Amino acid sequence: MGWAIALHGGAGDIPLSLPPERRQPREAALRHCLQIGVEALKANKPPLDVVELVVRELENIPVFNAGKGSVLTSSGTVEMEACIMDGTKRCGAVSGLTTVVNPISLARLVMENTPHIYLAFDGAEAFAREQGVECVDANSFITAENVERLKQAKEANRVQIDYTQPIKKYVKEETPEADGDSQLG
Amino acid sequence: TVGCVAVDDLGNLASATSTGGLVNKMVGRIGDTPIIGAGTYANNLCAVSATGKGEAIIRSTAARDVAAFMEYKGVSLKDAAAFVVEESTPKGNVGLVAVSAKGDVTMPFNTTGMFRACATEDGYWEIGIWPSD
Repeated sequence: MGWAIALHGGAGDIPLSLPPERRQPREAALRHCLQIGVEALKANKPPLDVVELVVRELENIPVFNAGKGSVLTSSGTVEMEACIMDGTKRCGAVSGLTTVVNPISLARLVMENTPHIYLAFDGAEAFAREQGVECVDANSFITAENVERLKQAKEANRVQIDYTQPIKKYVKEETPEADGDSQLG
Repeated sequence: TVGCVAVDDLGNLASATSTGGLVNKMVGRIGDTPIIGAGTYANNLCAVSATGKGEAIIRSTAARDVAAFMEYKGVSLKDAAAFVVEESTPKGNVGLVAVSAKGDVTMPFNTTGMFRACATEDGYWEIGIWPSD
């Protein structure tokens, strides 16, 4: 038995035709984050610290749908969520965050500093301020690329999973068909 | 969605997942990521982080099912995760990464692709997007 680590940056119908200029930054980011995790494990860091460290890094990379690269709701806003859990079944989760830079670290603080498992929306935002985690203006999470993705999704009247290509669908007044959480849209 | 699972050489396990959710989702919609046992789970056997269409992952309690197959049927991490991804979740909706307390790692998905990476102490490592990678 030895240490092991695995990470992901999202799944979906990532087109095989993804151009190199979009594929390579993502592959480089995966390599970079894997390296960070491997070095932490080799330095005998506890797995809980390792997964938080790696997910914080992934949240700070705008090409992935989390933290800085979060996609937009139908109202053009950002609502982030995160969860952390260890083998003793201690766990923490947050939802509906709009200003917290690293949601995964707030999830860990819920696990360690409250008697609860899950805080959401205003309560989670208030807890973030109380705990002094880094927060920024909600607008700083809104990137031009994600505004474009939302526009495409609205035109196709769909919600999308990571990397789903919006299928043009001119169906009026229908609630958007759930299709996952696209990112490359 | 992004996620990471890790196990140290003592068999301690952890899982973490974070997401912005779905493009064009309704305000207030919660996905699988923060739901314990759906998008994120860990116990003394394995740690799991899932991604894809949240509603499908929640319905199938994907992350907990991987652990439950190991716990109650005694199957390996790889077989448990493959069963969940291939048999008990809709095609085109789910991917996950998981590690076991013994240091096994698996990254199955039933979508076109999943951005993924893994490494083990005995020197194995993988970085990929599509199945053929």
